[in-house]
Amino acid sequence: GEAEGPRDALSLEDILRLYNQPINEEQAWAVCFQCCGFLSTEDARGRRAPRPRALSAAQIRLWRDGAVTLAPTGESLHDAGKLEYSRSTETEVIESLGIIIYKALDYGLKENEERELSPPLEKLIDLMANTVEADGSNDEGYEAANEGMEDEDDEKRKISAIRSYRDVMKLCAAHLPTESEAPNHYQAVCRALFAETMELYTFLTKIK
Amino acid sequence: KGKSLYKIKPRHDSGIKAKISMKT
Repeated sequence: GEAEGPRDALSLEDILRLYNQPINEEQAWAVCFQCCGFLSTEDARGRRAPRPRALSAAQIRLWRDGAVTLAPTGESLHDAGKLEYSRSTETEVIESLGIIIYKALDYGLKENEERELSPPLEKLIDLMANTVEADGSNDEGYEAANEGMEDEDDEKRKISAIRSYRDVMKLCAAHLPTESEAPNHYQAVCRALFAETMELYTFLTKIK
Repeated sequence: KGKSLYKIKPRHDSGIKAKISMKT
């Protein structure tokens, strides 16, 4: 058992292992939204946590209140100075996050099996992980910051490339019947996931 | 409280699983 004592946070990896099954689609949307919310706030405050290139489900933390944060990898922290400079770009973090979320949806499936995802969620992951088939006009680049003059409404209607945490959040919000409900709704989904997992954890600890 | 059910299909070469695998 990796987990001991009462906890305020569970990693996505803990959750997958405890249930021994994949997360559901609603949880995937919620973790994406909440995690990108955290990351965009971190960036806005100008105090980015150092983030190595390859993230894992162990670094995604779900908190009791439904917040989702991204923890830096422990071992690399000793290398302080160097890591600050080698931290990932926003698109790289989004790509890693998309891959982690896909793997959480795919958890426990055999190599020759594939889960049928709803088209909007598959599209979100495709965009996040940057695996969308190029259709000619797709010139995204890691360092390219062509933000500038984008029409807000147009962007909301169809996002063909994700460049920021805010883009991910917009897509997650657009998935809901009422977009303005997104923060409350997704927080509640994550809070429930945490609570249910803790319940299961407590139960399993007792019978052990 | 149960998790929603999901359908499993055979892995497709052009599917998202294959594309994600290539990234990792």
